[in-house]
Amino acid sequence: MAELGKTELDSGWLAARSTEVDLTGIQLTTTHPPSLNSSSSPWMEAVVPGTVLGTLLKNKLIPDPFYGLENDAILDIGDSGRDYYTFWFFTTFKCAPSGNQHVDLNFRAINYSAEVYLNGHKKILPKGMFRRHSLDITDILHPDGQNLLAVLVHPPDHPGNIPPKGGQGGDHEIGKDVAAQYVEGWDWMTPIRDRNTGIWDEVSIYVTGPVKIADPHLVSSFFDNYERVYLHATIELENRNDWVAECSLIIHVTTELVENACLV
Amino acid sequence: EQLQTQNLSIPPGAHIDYTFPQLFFYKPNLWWPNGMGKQSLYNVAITVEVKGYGESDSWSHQFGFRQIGSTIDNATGGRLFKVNGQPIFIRGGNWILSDGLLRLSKKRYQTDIKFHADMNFNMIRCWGGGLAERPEFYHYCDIYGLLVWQEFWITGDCDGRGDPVSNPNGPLDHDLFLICARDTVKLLRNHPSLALWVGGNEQTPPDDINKALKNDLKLHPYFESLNELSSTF
Repeated sequence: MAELGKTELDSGWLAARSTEVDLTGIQLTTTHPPSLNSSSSPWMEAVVPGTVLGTLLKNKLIPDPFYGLENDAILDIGDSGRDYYTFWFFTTFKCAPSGNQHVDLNFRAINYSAEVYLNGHKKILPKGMFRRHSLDITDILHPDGQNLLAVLVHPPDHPGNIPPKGGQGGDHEIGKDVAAQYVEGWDWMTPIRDRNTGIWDEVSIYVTGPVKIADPHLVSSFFDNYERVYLHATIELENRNDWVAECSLIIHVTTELVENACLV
Repeated sequence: EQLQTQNLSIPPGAHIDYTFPQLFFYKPNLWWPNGMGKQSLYNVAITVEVKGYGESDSWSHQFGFRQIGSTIDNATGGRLFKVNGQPIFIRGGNWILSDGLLRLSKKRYQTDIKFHADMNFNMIRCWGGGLAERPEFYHYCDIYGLLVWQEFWITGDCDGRGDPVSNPNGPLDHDLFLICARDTVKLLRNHPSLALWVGGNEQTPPDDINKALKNDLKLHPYFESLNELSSTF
């Protein structure tokens, strides 16, 4: 039985430029998982969460873009094309849910779109830098062994070109996408060469029982000059089984009076 | 402070919304911005237990009781804020992001935000050309009492101005913008530091997006009628 709750996948990631990998996502997550064994391997240690540039910098494949004028030495996506900054990310994890447990693979944000492969199964993550993605992976897990996860991350659709003299938001093409716009450069910032492509926020697996809580909403209302206050809590609940779930919902509000002592 | 249990049957495969009966608090410690008082936080924990199974899922969050309102002052054109009924003089800092390679560690957020508090600021404005900031950013704003002015991803330069003039109807996919906006609101809405959503930087979003955002973010009529103090805002 797996422990309930969240486990972050923030270590052990590998990455490689997509144009240097001949294997498919299905092969990477079944018969040919990548490794760092060979010096000619295109794979490198990856920064997740982070961006492609962050990974390249970690591996000393680019100079530090924020030191001196070294950003000028990094190839801009407007010149290289999107494929140059389209990267594979790969990791493994273990998770052994019991019969009534469910497991989600959660991405809190990706820039800009992605294909996810887990143990040979493919899922598409839609576009948008500022959205969460949650995949129910219960039925495709290998409960007794390693789970192989590969993510092919595509840059924004309209990374744009940087005019010779720079300018506010470069050629403005990035404004066509739902993504951070500063990445084409501004009066305070040089252009970000990969446009912040990457798995830039938390990745996790999340284990629940038959019923899952989602997106709680807490609101307070105030009366009598803040003497009388009410807390209103709404939650979404999902029963993922084919039987009626008889549930007890418990809400518990505590405040810390002094260190480690709470009034209930 | 409060402990309440409710029983509920959920049909197979169903996805439902459930609202707890309201919980009453007498004179709770209020959350105040930096310089106006303590940043009192309550831990709200919600657990679902399933008969024959036990605990199925749980969630917890640091919640602050506070009421924030703002209006445009006709005399000056400036925006006036009140927190818990008290006017507040805003001393704000502009924020894009913590790092251009998005190495957004908790330690870095804590250091940056505490620095703003130490500068005696009480608001951070997250610029529309940058990020919808992450829950860890908001967590430390909750802790250090920094109100957050969060803009969506519209800028004048990329959405209607610039040289050559950019597309005022951008982004191309309005539905995608709203999907991202709604999901971002759900991600961040429970943080007491979250003070104001703004359509963009120096520009309003296209009409359809702007109307949808205004409609989705307006105070629910239930609270409009329920909350006797809302008229003071």
